[in-house]
Amino acid sequence: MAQFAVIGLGRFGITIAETLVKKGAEVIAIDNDEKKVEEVRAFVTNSVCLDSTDEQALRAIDIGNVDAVVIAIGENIEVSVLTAAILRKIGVGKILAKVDSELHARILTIMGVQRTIFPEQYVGREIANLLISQHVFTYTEISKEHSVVEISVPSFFVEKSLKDLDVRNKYNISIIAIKSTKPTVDELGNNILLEDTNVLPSAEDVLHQSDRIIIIGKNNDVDALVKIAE
Amino acid sequence: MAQFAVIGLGRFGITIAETLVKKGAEVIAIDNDEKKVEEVRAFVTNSVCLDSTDEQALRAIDIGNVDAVVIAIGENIEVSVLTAAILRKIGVGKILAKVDSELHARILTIMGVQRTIFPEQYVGREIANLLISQHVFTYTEISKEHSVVEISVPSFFVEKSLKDLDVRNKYNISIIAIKSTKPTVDELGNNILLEDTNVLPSAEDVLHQSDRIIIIGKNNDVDALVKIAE
Ligand SMILES: Nc1ncnc2c1ncn2[C@@H]1O[C@H](COP(=O)(O)OP(=O)(O)OP(=O)(O)O)[C@@H](O)[C@H]1O
Ligand SMILES: Nc1ncnc2c1ncn2[C@@H]1O[C@H](COP(=O)(O)OP(=O)(O)OP(=O)(O)O)[C@@H](O)[C@H]1O
Repeated sequence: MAQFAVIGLGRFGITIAETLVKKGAEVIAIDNDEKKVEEVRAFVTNSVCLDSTDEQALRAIDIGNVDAVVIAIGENIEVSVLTAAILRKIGVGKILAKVDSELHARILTIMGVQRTIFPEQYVGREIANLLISQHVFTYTEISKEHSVVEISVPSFFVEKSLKDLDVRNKYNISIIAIKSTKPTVDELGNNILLEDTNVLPSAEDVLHQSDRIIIIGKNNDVDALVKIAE
Repeated sequence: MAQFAVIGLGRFGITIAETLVKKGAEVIAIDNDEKKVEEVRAFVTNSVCLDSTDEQALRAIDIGNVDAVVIAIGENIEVSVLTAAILRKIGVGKILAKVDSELHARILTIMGVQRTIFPEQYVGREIANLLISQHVFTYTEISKEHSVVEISVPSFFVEKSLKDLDVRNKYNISIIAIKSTKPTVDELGNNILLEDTNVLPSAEDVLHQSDRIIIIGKNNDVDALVKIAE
């Protein structure tokens, strides 16, 4: 049974605790603010009020035995860093930590924290990418230079087959799915739009006006196609 | 030429401004803290120090003409809501806003803000999903039933070629990229890990122990593979 500890019950920490519990894991929720600890008492496995910079207190709750600890204290770098140091000393195998700056991320990474999370920057980038093109519906970076992006079918792709479009050679990207919506009638007689996703389409598949395509490629190439599609 | 205004230069606002500029858009950066305005002066099109609850000041900079305005003030609900009300009154077409609670999101949505963004919750959910399976590094839903997921190479895939693995027939998923890390030395003589992403790999490519693969498929099939890889 997967067991996790979440230190810091701000919005990020609470979301992690709630989601883990919902997925069937055991969660120890920790905060030094009694009010926060009380808020989660009803839905977590265990909730403890303690100061995460208190090594004794952490050892007392056997934190070394969990599968991973999430340090969800973004604002106070010193507390976050000291907590990470103590967890490493105790021997916690996997530590993830929320950060609020790149410097904060670098310090924790050098200390052996496996994953640093900077929500405002991560989401800020995604939102900016969506703003740049109103034709872009989702934009997910899968590596430093590659992304998987969902866009409306460019006008010059309409009614053409993938074979004719030859996007890999012409635009250096690939179409990994075609999403189309079919107007249909549900069991209650309502007009609804049924979404169909054709994953890894074949060369003969044709793109239609209202379709969306999910493409993969280097960011420059993806952005270039989005630009000419405007 | 796409033109945007970002109100509030916290970490989220600054990331949006930076990313938009990097993608070639014009950005008006706004904050009532002169220090914040100064910080971005060098890289944005225009930076203005004003209070976003001051309708006259917003009209004076012609904010009604931009393609979209991002209200990046999460902490102060009153300021965020009043700003949204003023922008709607001025006739700004598209408004996006950062929120720090579901109540905040509901208020702004009722007021006509097209998109509300709650970074801590959005990322918190994704991180919790990744924790549930330690072999999953990213998990992006691309439709109601399909996802693009990055996982460590399952042990039974190691040293096999894609052709031999025949994942499409055996597991009903496809491998759209292979990420490998090569230890190398940078210009300063430091040992670093260089990440290489091989997008749309060929049938002859072989998977190695420390690689990660990005797979696409129906959620059930993706989850099934992740489960047996545990
Ligand atoms: N030394 C500590 N020990 C335990 N909990 C702490 C300690 N210091 C701060 N916390 C708790 O961590 C939680 C999150 O802290 P804070 O709000 O500073 O971070 P944040 O990253 O801004 O939060 P959010 O997730 O809401 O963005 C708070 O509930 C706070 O009580
Ligand atoms: N009335 C106002 N007019 C213009 N700017 C404002 C106003 N009130 C606050 N700001 C600015 O908005 C910015 C972001 O505010 P704040 O830090 O409260 O939000 P946040 O959502 O917590 O930020 P972050 O993006 O760092 O998480 C600050 O730089 C602040 O100076």
